[in-house]
Amino acid sequence: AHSTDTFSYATYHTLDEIYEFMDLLVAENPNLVSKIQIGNSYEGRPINVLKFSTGGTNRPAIWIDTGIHSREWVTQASGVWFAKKITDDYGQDEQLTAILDSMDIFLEIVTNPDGFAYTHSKNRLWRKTRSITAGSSCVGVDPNRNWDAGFGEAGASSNPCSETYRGKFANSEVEVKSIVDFVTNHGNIKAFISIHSYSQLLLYPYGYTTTRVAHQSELDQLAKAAVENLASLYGTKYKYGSIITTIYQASGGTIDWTYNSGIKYSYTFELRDTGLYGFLLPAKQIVPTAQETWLGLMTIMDYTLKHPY
Amino acid sequence: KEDFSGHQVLRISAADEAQVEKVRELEKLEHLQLDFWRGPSQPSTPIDVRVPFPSVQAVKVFLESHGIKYSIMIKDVQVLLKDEEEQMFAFKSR
Repeated sequence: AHSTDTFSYATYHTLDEIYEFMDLLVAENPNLVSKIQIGNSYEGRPINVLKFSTGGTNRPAIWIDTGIHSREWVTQASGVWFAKKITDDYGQDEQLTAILDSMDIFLEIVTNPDGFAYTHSKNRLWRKTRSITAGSSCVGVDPNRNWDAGFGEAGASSNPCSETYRGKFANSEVEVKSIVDFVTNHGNIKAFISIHSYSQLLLYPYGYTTTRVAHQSELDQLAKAAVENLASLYGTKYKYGSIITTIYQASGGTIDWTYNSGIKYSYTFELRDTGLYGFLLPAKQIVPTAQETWLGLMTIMDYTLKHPY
Repeated sequence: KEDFSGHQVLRISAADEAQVEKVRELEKLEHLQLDFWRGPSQPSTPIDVRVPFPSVQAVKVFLESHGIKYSIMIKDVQVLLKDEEEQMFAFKSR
């Protein structure tokens, strides 16, 4: 694409095309967008995060990531659309402008670059990282079971051949450790939203224990408002609740760690659909999925702005 | 590139905890190479599993013999993948 205006948001793209898009967006918006490399993947690919900022130093921030499970293609594609939406709407949309006038937004579009490249080259249904486990012929760790929250407890597998293999130790995956280090060093992230697909859910902690989080009712209320706003566009129905009560026990999960690290507004989205196409959602649904998800994201971001802590 | 011809995605509706447990037994049989898109959790939640072609018959017999209801969510995964690739290629050539 020659510009982010001619880039096609209604088709799936390769890793290189997404990284080129990111560079285009930065070049077109030098006063709003910058690219930060937070590390290198296991196979040596850059792990890039887009930073949207209107100034200040170490402002309170919102983190959004997509594609931690590489086969969930509608999430990376939505992440690309979110990035463009932010640059289009800043200065136009009152709500987003207010958010960016006080907070920064970090957006990691391809959170599992090796896995994503592998879905294009070898196996479209690859989910995990591509790290080698000594002593096993099976490859990869589930990056949403590798965080230091309930790590090793029920809700993940110790079998390297399993799709939910937790890894040898917490943060063993550089794709996870890079985020942990970034979030810890930044120290002022107030909302963390990790985006998956599919099954149309909005989830909050915990996944590794039935213990209710301290802010359960607030997170539940906010989730309710977010899914109502999301549904207002195309009527897409979401369920919401804690991970363990809504789907199943899952240990070592991203938002359990972020919540335990003090980031109160920690959520996971599971995007379209509920089980017609699953991970193979047709490209024509990318833009409507991104548009409706954006309404849910804006609900959470606006609330975070208005409820500092 | 991995070919998924004949792979089916089954949507399993477990009626109770015992049936969920039965499906969990399937999950442990590595030779079936099952890929759970939505893992077994509670009776009210659908379980989606991709079944490689060589295992399709055996899995269906297992489910039916235990009276576990299922439907076919995706009849042939490779057909959808081919559509997806064609869509990407068409976009690129445009």
